[in-house]
Amino acid sequence: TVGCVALDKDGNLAAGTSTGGMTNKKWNRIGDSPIIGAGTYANNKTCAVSGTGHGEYFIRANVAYDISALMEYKNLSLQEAAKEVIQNKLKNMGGDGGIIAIDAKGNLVAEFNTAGMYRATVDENGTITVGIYKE
Amino acid sequence: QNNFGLVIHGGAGTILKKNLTPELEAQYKETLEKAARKGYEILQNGGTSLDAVEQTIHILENSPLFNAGKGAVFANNEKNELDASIMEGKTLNAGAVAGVTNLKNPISAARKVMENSAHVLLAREGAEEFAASQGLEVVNPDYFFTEKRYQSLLHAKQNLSDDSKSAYVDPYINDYKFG
Repeated sequence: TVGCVALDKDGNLAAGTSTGGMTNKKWNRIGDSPIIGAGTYANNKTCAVSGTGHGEYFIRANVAYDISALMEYKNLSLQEAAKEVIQNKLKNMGGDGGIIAIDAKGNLVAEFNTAGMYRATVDENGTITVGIYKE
Repeated sequence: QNNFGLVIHGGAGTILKKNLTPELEAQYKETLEKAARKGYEILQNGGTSLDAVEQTIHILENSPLFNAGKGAVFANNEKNELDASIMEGKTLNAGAVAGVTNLKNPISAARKVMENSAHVLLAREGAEEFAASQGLEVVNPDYFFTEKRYQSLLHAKQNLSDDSKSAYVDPYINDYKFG
């Protein structure tokens, strides 16, 4: 799975996710990636989110929307909301994977509960940070 | 805090340093950096977040390294079945496609669904027909073939005799966690 979230100069957020799904999938299985609210969500009031991981769990946990909802209704920061959903809610269900997200203030987050996640961030200064492993 | 910016991912899972050669690790980093730079250029020049997301994902879809577009994993029927979605934070508009097999860049199909249809999610042949009618690039499904992913499928089939299991679970192969 690949994904991107962005904030533009006009203050508009967007999120996108694209995937091939799981190896050897049958029966026209689809995962969370095309499910709005599970693998992808964007709301200018809160954040934009793209997920990657075990899709069935992301669907059941409504991961992307849940992060936005925690910000909107409980006033959590993006980092707090992402950590709550990925490290507690999703993990306690037995689901693994991660998300990338950006909020309306341009805060950048990559949160995952797996050994690694291919990821990169770029800020307004053009500073690019690339990561693969947990550290 | 930033006035603009972006984050990208190329999948999560059992990604351990011991499983990646230095050459492969460098390829991943180079492609991720190339994608991030593309998105930055769009945003820096006043482009929209939607354009940045779509064009950044094109780079990842067009790379055989990641499980999307070229390089996607194989389904049991030995086809590549691709899913994608996109959402705009200003309007809460969204679009998605599922199970498409011949669209070079599924993320663009998702955007066309969002912007030029009354629907949110289109699937399989209908999604392909709609995307083609919108002028998106249609490719022969062979375009998505990569030997590495095909071997992963064969390995999965050899290791799964229980027909109730639909997907391959192998902690030593990254494919599974990329879903």
